[in-house]
Amino acid sequence: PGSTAVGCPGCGVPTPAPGPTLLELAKRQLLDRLHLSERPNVTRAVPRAAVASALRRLHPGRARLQGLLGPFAAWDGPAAEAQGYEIVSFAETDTTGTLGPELQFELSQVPARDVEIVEAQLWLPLRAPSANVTLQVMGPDGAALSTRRLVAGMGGWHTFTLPPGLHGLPSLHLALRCHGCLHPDGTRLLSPGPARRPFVAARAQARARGHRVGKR
Amino acid sequence: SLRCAPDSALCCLQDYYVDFRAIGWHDWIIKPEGYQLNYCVGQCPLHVAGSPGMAASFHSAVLNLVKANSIAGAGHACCVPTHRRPLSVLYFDRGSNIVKTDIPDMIVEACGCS
Repeated sequence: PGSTAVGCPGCGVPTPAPGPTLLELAKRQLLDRLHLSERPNVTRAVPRAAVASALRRLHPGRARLQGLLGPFAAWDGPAAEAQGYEIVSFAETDTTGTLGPELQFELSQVPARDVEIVEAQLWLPLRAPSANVTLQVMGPDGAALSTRRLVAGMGGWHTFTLPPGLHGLPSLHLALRCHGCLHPDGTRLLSPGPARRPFVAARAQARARGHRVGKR
Repeated sequence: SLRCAPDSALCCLQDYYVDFRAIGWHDWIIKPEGYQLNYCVGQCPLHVAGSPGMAASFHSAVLNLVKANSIAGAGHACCVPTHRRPLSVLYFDRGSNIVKTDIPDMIVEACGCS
């Protein structure tokens, strides 16, 4: 206030000059708008081939990462007013079990606390099973919450829409079980290769702010 | 909307590019490689108050001058963003998931006097 320097006297806040202060403001602004309290520390590196493969499947014809950076094509209804997110979560796969491979997805904290998943789809690269294979969604206590039978003989990428009730689980734990297989381990059920990694593609949106009117 | 020149005094748009590699954020932000932290800077004489786009026409400048004269002493106008656009970001979150989002109204594209 009262300054004659270049700035905005009407606002009463001097404009920071380019330098460390402005950079800190830039970082803070970006984190705030992403609903993050601090920058994420990436501890698990996802193979680039897996990322490219997943994005190619989700956005055919726009294989390059840059091509994905347009605005969302369609967010209808109330979601159109909220900030939307697309999330791709890759599985941590345990193939050491004797019953079949188990997949773990950490979707509970993505991408921030004020964001909720509204739609999620599982993508599984399967070898053509010769016997009956089921996909089970496991609860925190180890019991199966949902079971789905896969068609024998159908190899390649399979997609499954996850029921909304499963979105809020602390983590998504899936188990593939082969009934009648001599060796139902992961190496024989899941397609091999770094580009063929199971993933969950989800759409999320920021929770609406302000008070809600409840109806009893 | 004016873009700032080295000798700009009036309200203008100042370009400022933040390179994510330079600040060490390229490990979690996949795309873009940086973003335009543009901001508005400069003075707003009273006769251009209320003309986003900085006195777009002679007539609006005259009208605002009249208005400014009638409310002289009431306060100062502010150099503020008048147009923004969203920024699409592709990044890794805490769980190493890939997230894409459009941050609305993130990049300042034009400035004007309030």
